[in-house]
Amino acid sequence: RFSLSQSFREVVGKFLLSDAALRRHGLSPRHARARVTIEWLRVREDGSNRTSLIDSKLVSLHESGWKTFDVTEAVTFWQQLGQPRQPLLLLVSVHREHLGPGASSAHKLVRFAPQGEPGGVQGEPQLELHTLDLKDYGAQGNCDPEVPLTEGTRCCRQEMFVDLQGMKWAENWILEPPGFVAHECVGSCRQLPEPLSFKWPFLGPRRCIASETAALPMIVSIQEGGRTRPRVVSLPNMRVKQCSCASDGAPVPSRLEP
Amino acid sequence: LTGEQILDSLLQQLHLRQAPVLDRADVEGLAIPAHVRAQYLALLQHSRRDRSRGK
Repeated sequence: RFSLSQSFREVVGKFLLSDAALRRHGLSPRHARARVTIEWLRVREDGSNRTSLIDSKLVSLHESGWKTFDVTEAVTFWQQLGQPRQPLLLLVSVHREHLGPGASSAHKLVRFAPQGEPGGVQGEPQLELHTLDLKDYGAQGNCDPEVPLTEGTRCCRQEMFVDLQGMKWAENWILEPPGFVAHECVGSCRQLPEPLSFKWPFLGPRRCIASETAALPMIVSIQEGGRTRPRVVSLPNMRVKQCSCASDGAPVPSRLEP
Repeated sequence: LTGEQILDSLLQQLHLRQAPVLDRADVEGLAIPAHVRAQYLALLQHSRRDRSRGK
């Protein structure tokens, strides 16, 4: 199911069910659970398969309700693969939490609710793909130094200077650098359309955050054995390279490395 | 980015509880050896070139 999509118009989905076992089995303990795992299946050039784990959850076999698996990262990565790209294959597998009788037919214990047509016999796992146009919903890059920051400023990266020499605790301790140009993410982000925020209330508001960072190296003086000597340290995530709009708990829309 | 955040990160990296109090005399005349400076410059160039995934 797709919504808000511009670039995904051409995408079609297909559901394939591999029914591996026919044996009947009983549901015994009340606390019985099954592990539902989502993997991304890729076929290599030599024909062999490679799977990457995306998400996995324990599901109670005696309860009913929606379980959500977040496949955003795999979809984002797949979207950025060069053309022609393979179809995105998501493998849904079900295993009993504890091996034993009936383990091979565990996939039958978890039923997927029918979608679309009411009265459908076979339920299918459902992939919902929602895309946001980052021209409207993303950050704007670096802030314009000529424009004063207001409540309505769209998420951007603002330059600032950190003066280490002016900090009392750093005196005689930090030898290099005396200060450095840093950035902070400021401004606000456009929020999800109402129907989506209602559907995923757990996502939280979209905020302007540092999505790519780099380390800040320093030379500090340390005392060892009554002697003072210089030492290099690297402080992670101190330099903001890019700001993005993202909800808490959701992957940041940006380049992903394989 | 505040001074406190930098201090926290520094203390964490060096496994210290608090910032050491060093006298001017301790660091006066302290020369930074060439290999330390080279290591620092290499990291500096690396941090300007590479990006790491943040949150």
